[in-house]
Amino acid sequence: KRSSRAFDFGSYHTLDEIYSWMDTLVEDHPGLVSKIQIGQSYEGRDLLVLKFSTGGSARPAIWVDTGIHSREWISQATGVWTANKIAEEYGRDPSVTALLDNMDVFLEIIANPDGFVFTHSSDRLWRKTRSPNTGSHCLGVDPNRNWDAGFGGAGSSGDPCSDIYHGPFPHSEREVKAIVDFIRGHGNVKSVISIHSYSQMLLFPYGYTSVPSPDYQEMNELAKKAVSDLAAVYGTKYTFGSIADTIYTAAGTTVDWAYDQGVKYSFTLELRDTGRHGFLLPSSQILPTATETWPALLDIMVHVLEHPY
Amino acid sequence: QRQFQGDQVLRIMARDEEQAALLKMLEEQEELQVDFWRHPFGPGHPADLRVPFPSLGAVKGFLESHSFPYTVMIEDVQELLDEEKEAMARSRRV
Repeated sequence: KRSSRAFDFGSYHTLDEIYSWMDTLVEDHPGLVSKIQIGQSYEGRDLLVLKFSTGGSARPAIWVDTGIHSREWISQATGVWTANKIAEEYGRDPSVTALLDNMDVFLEIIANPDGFVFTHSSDRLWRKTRSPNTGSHCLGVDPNRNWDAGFGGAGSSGDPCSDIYHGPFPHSEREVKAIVDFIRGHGNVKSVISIHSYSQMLLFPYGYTSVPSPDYQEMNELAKKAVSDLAAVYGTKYTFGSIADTIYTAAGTTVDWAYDQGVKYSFTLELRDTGRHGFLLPSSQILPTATETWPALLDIMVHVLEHPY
Repeated sequence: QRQFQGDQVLRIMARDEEQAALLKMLEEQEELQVDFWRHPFGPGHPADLRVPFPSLGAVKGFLESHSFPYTVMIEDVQELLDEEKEAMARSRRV
């Protein structure tokens, strides 16, 4: 059986390759990394989450998901690299060590496996889930408009053929419902970080309203530090702010739902934009993108550790 | 497997709210099959549109008739996809 060290982090991979690599990561780091299944996708694929934990029960936790929009391949690739980084840095990096000595991290690398497989097999530019829509020939729901947070509002569409179709009702998508059930069931998730591409942004609630959240100031300061530390690696400039202020009103998003559930530190990252490739970022950019994203992620995670609530 | 020969991605900068609203109208024209990679946030933010080859003339005509500044971000989407596929195959061989 291959070691996780033989894996090429600088290449894009299929679902099977990534799921297989997750097994080797678990085997290489017993006592730190385990794999849990939180549900099944519409097409019956396992929804798998890596759990990084040094013990304890129901410790405060950080949730990270990548690739809920299947065509954003750099997100899943960054998720793979990040999982490996967390495992390798425990016991080496004081911040990661302190974090995992006190908190758990859950990382769902392929948040939309049906869509991801479809991008490899049939349509590289597929974004949504693959569930059928009653009365329409168009498949799929935008899983980042399907959350119960201003559901159906501005920035989402009621047309099943649209790439921002919100779905028939909140959490209609199994991929979304699985995360909802997991976070609610866990009961002690303190941060949700949802990773997308590509606009070079670090965003926080709200998206469904332009009203500032009660924690706006703290989130803004944290985002400012995170994007500054990200830029220090390769000079990549990110913008930051609330979703509604920075881009546009977008209802039904992951981080708004998380925030309204009481998860204060809810952020969404939009990874690197070269201005030349969009969703088709060449694999040569995976390592630089993941590397520069790491300090921003770590800033957020350490802030969560140091600011219990 | 779906092919994207000749599809282009255009990066468009709306000058004002009026132009941003005009761009949104493109999305509603289903026959053009325009795929917004990045939505028009508003003036000062680029919008990226993948335009299928058969719609290129109509979309570029629309942009030019409304004096939108735009650049071609990707000349041929399929070329990038072919390169991506080859890079994956190369990695597997290694």
